[in-house]
Amino acid sequence: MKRRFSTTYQAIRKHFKVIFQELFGGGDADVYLTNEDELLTSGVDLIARPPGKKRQHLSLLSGGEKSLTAIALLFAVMKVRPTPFCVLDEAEAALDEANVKRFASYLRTFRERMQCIVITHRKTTMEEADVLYGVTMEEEGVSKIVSVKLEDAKEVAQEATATGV
Amino acid sequence: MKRRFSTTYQAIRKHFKVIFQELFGGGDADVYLTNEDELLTSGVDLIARPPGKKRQHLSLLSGGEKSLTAIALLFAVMKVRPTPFCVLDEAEAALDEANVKRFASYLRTFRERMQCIVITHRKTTMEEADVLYGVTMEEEGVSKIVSVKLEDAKEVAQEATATGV
Amino acid sequence: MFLKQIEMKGFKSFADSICIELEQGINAVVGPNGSGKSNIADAIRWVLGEQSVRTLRGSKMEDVIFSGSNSRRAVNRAEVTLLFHNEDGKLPIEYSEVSVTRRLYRSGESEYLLNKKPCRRKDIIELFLDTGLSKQAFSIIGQGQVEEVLTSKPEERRMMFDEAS
Amino acid sequence: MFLKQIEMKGFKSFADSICIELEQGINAVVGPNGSGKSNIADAIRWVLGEQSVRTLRGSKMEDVIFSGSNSRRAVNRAEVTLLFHNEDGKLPIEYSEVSVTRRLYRSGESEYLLNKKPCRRKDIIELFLDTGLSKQAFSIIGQGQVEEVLTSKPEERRMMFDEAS
Ligand SMILES: Nc1ncnc2c1ncn2[C@@H]1O[C@H](COP(=O)(O)OP(=O)(O)OP(=O)(O)O)[C@@H](O)[C@H]1O
Ligand SMILES: Nc1ncnc2c1ncn2[C@@H]1O[C@H](COP(=O)(O)OP(=O)(O)OP(=O)(O)O)[C@@H](O)[C@H]1O
Ligand SMILES: [Mg+2]
Ligand SMILES: [Mg+2]
Repeated sequence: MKRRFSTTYQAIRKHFKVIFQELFGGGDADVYLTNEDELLTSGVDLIARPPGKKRQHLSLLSGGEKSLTAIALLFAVMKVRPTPFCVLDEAEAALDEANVKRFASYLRTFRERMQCIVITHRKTTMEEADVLYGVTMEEEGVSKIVSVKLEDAKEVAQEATATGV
Repeated sequence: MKRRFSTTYQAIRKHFKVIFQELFGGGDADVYLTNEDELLTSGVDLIARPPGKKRQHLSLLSGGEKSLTAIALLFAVMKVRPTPFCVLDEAEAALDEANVKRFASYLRTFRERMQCIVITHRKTTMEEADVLYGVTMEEEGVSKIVSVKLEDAKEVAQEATATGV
Repeated sequence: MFLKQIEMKGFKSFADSICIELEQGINAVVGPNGSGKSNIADAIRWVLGEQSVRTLRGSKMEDVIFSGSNSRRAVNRAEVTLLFHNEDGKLPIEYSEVSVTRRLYRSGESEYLLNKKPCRRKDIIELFLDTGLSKQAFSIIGQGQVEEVLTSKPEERRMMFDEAS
Repeated sequence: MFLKQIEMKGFKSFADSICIELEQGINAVVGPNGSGKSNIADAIRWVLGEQSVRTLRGSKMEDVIFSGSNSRRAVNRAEVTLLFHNEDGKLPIEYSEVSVTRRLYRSGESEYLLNKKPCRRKDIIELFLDTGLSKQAFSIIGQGQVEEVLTSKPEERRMMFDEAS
């Protein structure tokens, strides 16, 4: 019980550190136990330091940095304990284009082991998908599904090219 | 005191109904007092019904519908009681392109009376702006401001054209 | 194991019978604000046994039944069926295809079916227990929820680690 | 009345002295995740007298002072100055241009200046009282905050109406 938590915890921790660096292109992050002596009840806290920046309270991170850090932790848990499928509803909403690209590319590394259902408005995420489903309300208040080609979807999507400002 | 609240309340209510319909292209909305007999302490609640849909609990609205409804109420308050300037930090994050267009066009109707400072990732919002400021971190962890041309900003923005899926 | 198909009728905005055939890999769901994308995520949660009305954005469980629109009358029941591919035997049941159904009538009557045979909610929960899908702690991330893993208390975050252990 | 200029030095990620000259109308602030856009919104709140560390995303007021980066050492003070155009006399003070400054030293010492002359926070609050900017109830909408007007309790929403009255 204690051992199983400890093993899982260490595995998630290891993956989180790696995934964070991959998504942020640097920096570092970690999880730690709030009460090391009480393994069975201890809470888990985290630290995140984006590249070039100094370590600070999580609350000071920007909206996009918070999202990306949370995504890194979720991806770490998914790596250690893949569920048959996962559902992500606009998880990348706060990310700028460069970060969405990294998010979407990383998501692709899961596709062999875990089916992903991703609700998104972002063109970049759509481009990394294997298949697209369009939801529309042709008739007032009634949803239906239509098959969508990437070119058409791109037209309504939140899209961009990747040059820095 | 009571009268002043009542006058303001009715004015906000009137604008909210109109602005909601303008932003949603139809439907209806209203605010109401939770305790009509206690004007000085009553809470204020709201109803929103997007076009074609039936009136439901606010919680069932979609992410974008909630944002747009909240924006309609904020715009109504700003119309009744304009402050010299307002700051909107990614208020349109949950909106799809069609809705961002309406949001941005409506924002322009304020520009004579109220200066707006809008933090945004969305190309459509940028296109409605009078001037753009770019924030960058050329040196690690240190922010600076650069002047930005719309064409360059568009390249990193979350942009789209407006065809339905 | 993966989710092959989602069928629903009368669930939230999906008044008519629809069938979504999913693929392994990355499935992207796209469409305008309020079209019904998040309702699909709600449907998946619901069939897997979700009991929190709040998580489903309603104020009572009856809210998941299509309540009508300008063009349609309300219906009396909501039904969702998930069809799983189970060749790898991840689900501890002697079937290479497993279908799970949940129904709710406006009267309040509710049914669960496993491979078209009535069962209890408990049976569904137990069936999915080892896949990690029963608690949905980190396999279904709702809209606006991604940052919760950062803002939640250390004790709550620990529960996610426990789920993964 | 409008905000002509924002000057800051040592405030959050703005280690170096910067000067943003704003225009009447719509000013859009753009840039990548974590570049410092929301920090500008925080600076505006801060000068107008914000006392809630939480609203500024910190854990103590000292967090608004540039705390260093990989390439820079921390500094000892944060200073922000807002310059207002006041030809219409919206601010009850005999100046056509009004500058408001706030400084915080790491020692904890704090100063407010009105047109370069020391004053109390109380004086700043009173000066802006009739403009509606003192309480910032609906004039400064933070990142992720737009939906709060929908999810808040009726009593809290009522406060916004009171502010507008
Ligand atoms: N029981 C119901 N009957 C009819 N319509 C419903 C019911 N429950 C929810 N809806 C409607 O479904 C719509 C919400 O759909 P959903 O949240 O899936 O949108 P979405 O596609 O995710 O949009 P967004 O991009 O804004 O997040 C709302 O307009 C809501 O009124
Ligand atoms: N006192 C401080 N010293 C140095 N850096 C700080 C300080 N306070 C905050 N920061 C940094 O400022 C950055 C946050 O900036 P901000 O929230 O303005 O980003 P943003 O441009 O709004 O990004 P996003 O698009 O993701 O919302 C964080 O990386 C944070 O670490
Ligand atoms: Mg949604
Ligand atoms: Mg921000």
